[in-house]
Amino acid sequence: SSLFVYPTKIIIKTCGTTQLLKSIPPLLRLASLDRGLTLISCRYTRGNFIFPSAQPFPYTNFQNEVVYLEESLPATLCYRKANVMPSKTPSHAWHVFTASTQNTTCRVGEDDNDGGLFTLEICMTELDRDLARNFFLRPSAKYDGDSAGKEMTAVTGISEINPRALICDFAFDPCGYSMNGIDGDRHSTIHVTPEDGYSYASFECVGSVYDDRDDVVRVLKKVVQIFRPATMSVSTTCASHEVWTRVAGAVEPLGLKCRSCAVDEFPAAGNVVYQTFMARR
Amino acid sequence: MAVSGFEGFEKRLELHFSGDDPKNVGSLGLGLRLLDFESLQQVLHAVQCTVVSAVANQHFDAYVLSE
Repeated sequence: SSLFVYPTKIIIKTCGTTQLLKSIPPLLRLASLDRGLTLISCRYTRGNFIFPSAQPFPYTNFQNEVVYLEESLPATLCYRKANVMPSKTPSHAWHVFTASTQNTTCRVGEDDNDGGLFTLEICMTELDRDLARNFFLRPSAKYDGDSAGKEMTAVTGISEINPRALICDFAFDPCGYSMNGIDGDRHSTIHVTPEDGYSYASFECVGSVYDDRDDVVRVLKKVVQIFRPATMSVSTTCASHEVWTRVAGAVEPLGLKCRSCAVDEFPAAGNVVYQTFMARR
Repeated sequence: MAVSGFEGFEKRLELHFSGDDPKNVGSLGLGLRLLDFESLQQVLHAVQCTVVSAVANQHFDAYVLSE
C-alpha cells in the first residue's frame, strides 16, 4: 500500500481488507484545521476484488461505498458521479467515483496548473509463475524488508522502468512487494501479491501529454515484461487526450490482445478510459 | 481471503485541496506536507495500515505502507 502527500493533494492506495474510506473524515479535519485547506475534488477507484466476500462493509458492494463517500464529503463537492465501467470479462470492471466543486471535466487542483497530466492505473492477474517467484523472500537469506525490497527492485528490472526515479521499496515476509518511485513532481507505485492461484500486480504512474510520445509505450512494455500477466487492465485518466490510444500499440506486440474498451467522463477527473487485455493462447 | 491475508486489487483515493493562504498551496508552500507524522499515523491507524518505509523530495512525500 502507498501514501503520497503533495502540498495540496493526497493519494492513498491500499490493498487487502483495509478501511481506506475511513481516512476521509480525519484527513478533511487535518487539512482544514491544521493547514486551512478546503477539499475541492475527490476521486475513488478500484477494480474487482479477487476475494469480494472477505471485504468488510462498505466495500461489500460499490453502492455501499458510494453512499459512504457521499456522506463523508462536504456538500460543496456537489458535482458527483459514480459508474462501474464494464469489460467483456465479468470479473473485470472499473469502479469510479468522483466529486468536485466545479462542473468541469478538466482535472482540478493539479500542482503544475497546465492540466497536461494523466494517470495510468494498471492491474495485472495470473502473473508468469517464474517471474512471480522473484517476489518471494529467499528462505535461507537473512535480510530485512528494506534490503530484500532493494534486491527485488534490481533483479526484476523494476529499477529500469524509470531510471531517473528515486525508489523506496519494501519486501514482505514471506512474499509480496511494494515500491514507490518519485521523479520530480510525479509518483509511481507497484504492489505485488505473487502467490500462485491469485497472483496480482499493479502499476501506477503519472505522465504528461507533453512528454515524448514513446515514454508511455516504453513504460508499458517494461511493466508487461516484468510480470507477463495473463490478464491486464489499464485505466487512463486524462482531461482530454488520446494517450489511451498508445496503450494497445504498446502491449499487443507482447502477446496481449485488447478485449474491451470503455470510456466515460467524470467531474474533475476528465475522461477515464478502461481497457482490458488478455494473453493470446 | 487468500491464505496470506492479501487481496490484490487496491482501493485508491485521491483528494485535492485549495486554500486562500499562498503559504499553503501549490509550489509556493508545503501545505499538507506540514502535517505532523503523528497525525498521519493516526489517519493510517483508521485505515489499518502503518508506514514501513518513506522517501521524499522537494515536491512530495511518499510512504510505503503495510498491507
